[in-house]
Amino acid sequence: MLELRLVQGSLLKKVLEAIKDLVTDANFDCSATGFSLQAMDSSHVALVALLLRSEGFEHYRCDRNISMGMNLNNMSKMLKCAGNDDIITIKGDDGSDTITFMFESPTQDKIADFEMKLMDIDSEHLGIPEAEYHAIVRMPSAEFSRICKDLSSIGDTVVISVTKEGVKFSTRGDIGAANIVLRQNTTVDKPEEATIIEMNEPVSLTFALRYMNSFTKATPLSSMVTISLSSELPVVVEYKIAEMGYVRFYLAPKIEE
Amino acid sequence: KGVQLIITEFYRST
Repeated sequence: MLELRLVQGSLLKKVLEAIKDLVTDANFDCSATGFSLQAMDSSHVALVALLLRSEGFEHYRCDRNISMGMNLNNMSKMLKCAGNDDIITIKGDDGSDTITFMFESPTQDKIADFEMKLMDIDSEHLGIPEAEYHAIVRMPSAEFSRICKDLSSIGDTVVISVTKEGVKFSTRGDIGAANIVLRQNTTVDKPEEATIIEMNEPVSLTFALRYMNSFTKATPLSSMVTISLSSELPVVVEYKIAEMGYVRFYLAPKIEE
Repeated sequence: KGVQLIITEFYRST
């Protein structure tokens, strides 16, 4: 028996919009810790890890650890039927091949349930150890989204370099080249407008912009994004979900031939 | 323009 009641149902809607273009089918895992997912894109270049902690739900009942295979496009279709202010409850019965999403309007005058078929997904689960990163950049998520979009009109890849000068996003394409440098800026009115650069060592890595742009679909989840870089590791682009957890995207770098 | 690495080259199956 599974029953997860999320008062801020819009969070789940936003999570699905953030990941459904990157991953088609995925297993959602439910345990005492929370509702989570780990999945790679079809080419195994990017990985998404989601955690919605059990404490973030108004009611969280998960009698035993369970993994439920879902088609994210179908799940998104159903969640789009929930209002932005609706309370969403996810319900499942042991051994059932379906899951139910219940949507309640804030005034309780409309209650809908949508039953979705589950699927068997044979997916590989990866262990991602805690790592020391050479540089961690915290910046407004809308600014990161803007940079990725702007650069992708010039080139296909972005070089992200962190030095003591700041963080530089560079691209090059048939029509020319572009460089965008952000300096640390903590003298802003609101903390969510700050750019904070922690650097242990200078680092420079190249990534496919197509994936970066896909990650920025998570922008509505958080006003800030954290980009963690290390020369031997995939970049981690993290959007924190207030009070609940996170969506983290891991992207393997491109290297010189 | 370079070789695209894949995630499974970095992290192991559990």
